[in-house]
Amino acid sequence: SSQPPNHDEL
Amino acid sequence: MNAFRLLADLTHLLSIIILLVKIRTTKSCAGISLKTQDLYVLVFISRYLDLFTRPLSLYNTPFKLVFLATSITIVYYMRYHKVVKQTYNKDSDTFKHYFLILPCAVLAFFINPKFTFIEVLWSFSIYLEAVAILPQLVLLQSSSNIDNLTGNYVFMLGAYRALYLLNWIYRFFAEDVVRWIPWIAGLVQTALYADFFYYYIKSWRNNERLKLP
Repeated sequence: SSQPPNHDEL
Repeated sequence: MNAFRLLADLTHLLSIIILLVKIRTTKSCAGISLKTQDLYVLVFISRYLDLFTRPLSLYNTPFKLVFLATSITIVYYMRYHKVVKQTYNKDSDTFKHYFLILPCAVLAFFINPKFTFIEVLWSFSIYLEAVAILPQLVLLQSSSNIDNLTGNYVFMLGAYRALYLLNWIYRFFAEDVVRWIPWIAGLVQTALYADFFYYYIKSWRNNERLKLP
């Protein structure tokens, strides 16, 4: 995917 | 969000509170490595630049701001507070922490989720966090006695990433989430504490003062 990854953690 | 993740973040927060309580109430940073604290400031700044690019989150955003503010506050106390700075064990804080930064930067340049400024910095912060405890562990090994607050601080700091490991296992099975970079870095980070955990639990069970051989 060309979307940046979703860093949903701290 | 799951219980492991929540517990992990609260443990991380608690570790920082313990350190701040130690510094503020005893007016001492004895046993605390300024080099490790410097590295945490770098870790948080490089990871949380996304505060400017990402939508606000009711959970993540306050944590990020608190981690940034507290890490900078701790370094400020250790460097500039006229009483606290005199208790810093400068001569025992010998680890060459600058040598950790370049390898982490090189690794982040080559191994990242996406080759953009924010993502390379994010990867750098994950790698650097994994090894940032090393100066602190070296300092503890040269300390003849470790006070309770310092011991508890390092224990909570180690426990936080161990709890993230459980969170990642949970998310893999419950949400199909696969994230190799933080997983491997988190595993390394937790493994570095293995020795410390062993002696911490041993001293706690025997009701003795913590001392690393």
